[in-house]
Amino acid sequence: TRERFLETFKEINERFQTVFPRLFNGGQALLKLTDSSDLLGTGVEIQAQPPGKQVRNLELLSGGEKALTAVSLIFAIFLIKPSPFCLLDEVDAPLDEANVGRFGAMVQEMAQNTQFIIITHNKRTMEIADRLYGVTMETRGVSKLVSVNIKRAVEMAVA
Amino acid sequence: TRERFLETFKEINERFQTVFPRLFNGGQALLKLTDSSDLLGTGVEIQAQPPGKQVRNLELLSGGEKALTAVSLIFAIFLIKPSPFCLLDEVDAPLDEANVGRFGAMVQEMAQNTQFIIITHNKRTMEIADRLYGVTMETRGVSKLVSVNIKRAVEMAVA
Amino acid sequence: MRIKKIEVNGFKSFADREVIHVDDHVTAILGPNGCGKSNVVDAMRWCLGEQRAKHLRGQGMADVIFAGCSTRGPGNAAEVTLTFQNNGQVPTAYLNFAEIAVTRRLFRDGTSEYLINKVPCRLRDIQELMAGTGAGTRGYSIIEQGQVGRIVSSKAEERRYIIDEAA
Amino acid sequence: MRIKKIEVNGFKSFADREVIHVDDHVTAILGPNGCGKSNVVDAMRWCLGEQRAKHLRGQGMADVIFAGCSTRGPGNAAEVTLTFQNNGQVPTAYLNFAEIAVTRRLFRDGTSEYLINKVPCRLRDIQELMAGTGAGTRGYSIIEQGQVGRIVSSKAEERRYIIDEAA
Ligand SMILES: Nc1ncnc2c1ncn2[C@@H]1O[C@H](COP(=O)(O)OP(=O)(O)OP(=O)(O)O)[C@@H](O)[C@H]1O
Ligand SMILES: Nc1ncnc2c1ncn2[C@@H]1O[C@H](COP(=O)(O)OP(=O)(O)OP(=O)(O)O)[C@@H](O)[C@H]1O
Ligand SMILES: [Mg+2]
Ligand SMILES: [Mg+2]
Repeated sequence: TRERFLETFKEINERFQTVFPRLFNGGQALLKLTDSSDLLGTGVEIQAQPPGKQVRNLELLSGGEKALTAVSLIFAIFLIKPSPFCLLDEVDAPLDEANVGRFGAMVQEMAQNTQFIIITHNKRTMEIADRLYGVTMETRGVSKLVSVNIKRAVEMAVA
Repeated sequence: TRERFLETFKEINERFQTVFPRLFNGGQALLKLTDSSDLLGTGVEIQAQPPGKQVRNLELLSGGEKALTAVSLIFAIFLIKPSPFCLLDEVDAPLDEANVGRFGAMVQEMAQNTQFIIITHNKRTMEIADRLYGVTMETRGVSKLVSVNIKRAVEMAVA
Repeated sequence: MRIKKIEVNGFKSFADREVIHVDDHVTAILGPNGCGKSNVVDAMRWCLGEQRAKHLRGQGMADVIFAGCSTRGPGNAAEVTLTFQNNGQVPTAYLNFAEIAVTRRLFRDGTSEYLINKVPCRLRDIQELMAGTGAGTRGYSIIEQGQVGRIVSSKAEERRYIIDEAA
Repeated sequence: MRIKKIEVNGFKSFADREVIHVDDHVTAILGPNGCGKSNVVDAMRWCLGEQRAKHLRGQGMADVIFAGCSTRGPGNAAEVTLTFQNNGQVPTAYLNFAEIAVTRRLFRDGTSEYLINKVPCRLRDIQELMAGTGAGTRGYSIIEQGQVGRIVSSKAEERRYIIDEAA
């Protein structure tokens, strides 16, 4: 299992290095093992440089930059080991419009192999969906599901 | 200091009971002391019932309901002991449009006594501001501040 | 294994039976604060075998059963069914089914049931069925609300599980 | 005490001197991800005396000095000034000033300075000046990004500080 871990790590790291600049429109990122001599115990470090910046410490990244870095890593893993579905609960909340656009474009591409179920308040993300469900509480406290079209969905979002 | 704590607690609790239904458009909430016999050590419990619901445990509240409950408590404290300024960093991110609207209305009212500095991506919140600053990074990595009007602000938000 | 539909009945705020027909590509769920969107995520994690009430934002497992509201009494049971399209990567016992429906039930008295295609089974059977697809309850395939930044903020040692899951 | 302006120079991503003239009522700050909005919040907390680098998302205090970027070298010092309109609720030494400017500086070599109206002072002087106005670094008056739900999710014992602050 040690070899498998190392091999999977290398594959994910390679993908991460291509996904990150796509979502950030530039910059670079990579994964590092904290102790490559102990594959069963080593930690995994993330180094991320948004375009034009020199970030020495991941904690200095902004809220949106952290979220986008995390999404880059998750998508990199999905590209290596596609799972039947991916469930994202408002991951686009901290992102600005330009990043939401790139996030949506990437989701649409990956949705060829993986099913995405995305909870969102953002109209741009709704627009990439093939099917939309609204959750309503006509009777307070009781949830109902109703299939909606994009026009109705956008209305619900600004209600 | 014990009497002061108890008196302040009662005042905040009273206000919380009026602010919560305003932000939630109904429902009720209250604060409780976990041990009123030990005023120097007691904890403070929050009970919150969004309109029409029976919530036994605060953790069951949704992301947006938790954020709005927290804002209700913060505003209740501000009404009892106004502080010179209030700095809110994207507190409206988890809120839907209707809740953002009520949040904005309350901010405008409280801004008679307290200065608000609000960081937001939400256009409805921008619209209640008296003055708007955009932060840009024309040179990547270097922040600049520029005073903007609402029209320009909304453009920046959808850039 | 492609998900075809999600059925919830009596689970959290879904007092009555509700169904989501999941699209092959992207399905979006939207609605106002507190309407029940994240409860759908909890329903899926629960159905796939989640045992820790805390991970479902509850104190005890009974918190997943509809607790009532101002106009209705509490429910007696919670039930969630996930229906998959069979892609052949399943244990031999299920090879002949076109669809595989995984069901979990919990009654007020604490009795809990797992079923595959309406036949009672153990939790282990469900876990074996879903193994290797990355769809387990912990995997990188479910990102809960507010947790997206956690992968970046957590310690390097904690992050290894993400690679382990995929290995 | 009303805030009139916030001046940052060499603090985090603000390599050059920048100024916000704060409105009497509501001032909004906006811009894309990573542009420096939350750095303004850090600047205010720092100026008011925050001593823990971790609370400013840094590892050491030197992380608040402009670290450079692809087109510029690192800065030598960070400086933040908050200018208040004097409302009379101040220690006698400052009663005659129309405005009160609180400044904090940190140099690469680790030297740190506090000033009130350009006169060097100690951190205690600034803390005394701000005491009782609720504007201290911990108070309920600054809610950081992603932290709004914390008051609700924290334990009952932890919440008492919110009442203590106001008492
Ligand atoms: N067992 C239960 N019975 C009835 N209602 C419940 C139960 N468990 C949770 N709820 C209710 O479900 C609501 C939360 O739903 P959920 O977290 O899915 O909201 P959401 O749509 O995700 O909202 P947000 O946009 O704010 O994240 C709460 O108001 C809670 O009271
Ligand atoms: N000492 C420093 N020198 C230069 N840049 C720094 C320094 N400290 C932090 N930064 C940069 O500031 C940026 C973060 O800024 P900030 O957190 O204010 O963004 P933001 O506008 O709040 O974004 P978001 O909308 O995503 O929350 C990071 O990209 C980080 O690299
Ligand atoms: Mg939710
Ligand atoms: Mg920020």
